[in-house]
Amino acid sequence: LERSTSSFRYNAYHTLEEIYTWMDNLVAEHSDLVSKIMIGQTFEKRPIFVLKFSTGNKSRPAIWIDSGIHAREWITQATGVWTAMKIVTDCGEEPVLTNILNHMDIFLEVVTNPDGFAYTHSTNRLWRKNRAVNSNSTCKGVDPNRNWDAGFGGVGSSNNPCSETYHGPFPHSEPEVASIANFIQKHKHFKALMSIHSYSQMLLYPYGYRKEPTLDNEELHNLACKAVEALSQVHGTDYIYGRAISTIYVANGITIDWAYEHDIKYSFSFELRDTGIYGFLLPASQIIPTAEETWPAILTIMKHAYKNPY
Amino acid sequence: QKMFSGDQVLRIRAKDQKQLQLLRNLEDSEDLKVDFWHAPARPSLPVDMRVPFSNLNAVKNYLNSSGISYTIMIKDIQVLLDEEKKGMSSSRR
Repeated sequence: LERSTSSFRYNAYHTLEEIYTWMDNLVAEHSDLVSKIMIGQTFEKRPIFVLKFSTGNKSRPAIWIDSGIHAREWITQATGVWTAMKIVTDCGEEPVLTNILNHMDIFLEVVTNPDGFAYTHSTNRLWRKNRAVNSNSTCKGVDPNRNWDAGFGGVGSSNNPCSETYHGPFPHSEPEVASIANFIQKHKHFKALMSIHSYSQMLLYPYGYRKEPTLDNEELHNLACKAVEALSQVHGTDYIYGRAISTIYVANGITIDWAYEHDIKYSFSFELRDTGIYGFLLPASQIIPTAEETWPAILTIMKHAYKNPY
Repeated sequence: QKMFSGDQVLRIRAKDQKQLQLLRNLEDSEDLKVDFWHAPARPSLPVDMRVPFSNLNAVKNYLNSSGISYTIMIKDIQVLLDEEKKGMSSSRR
């Protein structure tokens, strides 16, 4: 196991155990900025951790970022790790981030589906869902990104437990989802949420389950445009952006729709690299370029949330 | 550990809604065990699906007989997985 965050290889994929150890090291080395919060436990009793980046003690407006809700999207957990380190490195050095952190807290859930992620390392690299046991079925797992209470159970999700998009028995039935929902609702001051997925190079905003645009459609569209521009300037990667329903497909019960409907206006979902050579098997050599280009987009959204309080 | 030897990922560009529906029908067929990496959404977006080696001929025949064109995006998934595994262990060392 890696013994410090400086010897950790950010250009390699890591197991859950390695990432959890790295988190402990990060917290120990930067205790003035980072703390680790356990927000729940998975079906298989693994802890669910969130990293909190904060420069103040009071309850502040906050930004939520999660990666790895779909277990096999390894580039996302790896990007989450790199992003956490970037926040630590740039805080106090880079003016935009420093300014944000002087007024807001950032919460980053690097491995949002720990059971699924552990399963991808031990048994099936291409596993997507969590590892819940489904009653009356031999098939395991619920798609945690169809389990949110926003159009739950509708088109774009499945009621078949054997499907990759099984929505689960009821909204927030899955601990990976309920833990986040409870935490966000209890906190009450989240102003932006970014959920990181892969792969199709897209930046999406609500809705995924309704045809009508949100009341904030124009603002979200313009912000997505800016974020994508910032991203493409790093390595020239092309992203498309827009409402989830019209950019990709109808999807019910997804994170960003729930967040938007719970008053988190700046609610976005990233689909990181690639566009069709490797899919979920993106080579580790692309971890850092992917994370590097995603960061300015994240920063653009965070900065906008900070500059436009509501 | 589950092996994916000979499994392929096919990239499909459906021409219209009718072809998309034909692709969606594949998902409902439990025998073929296809795994959509990019689900059928709209004609402008590609569909990527992982097909187990044992069902490759059946799926390709289905696509050919339906007039749906495809390319092979990943020829053998296990080859990529082996490389990934090798990379991880060398990184650990």
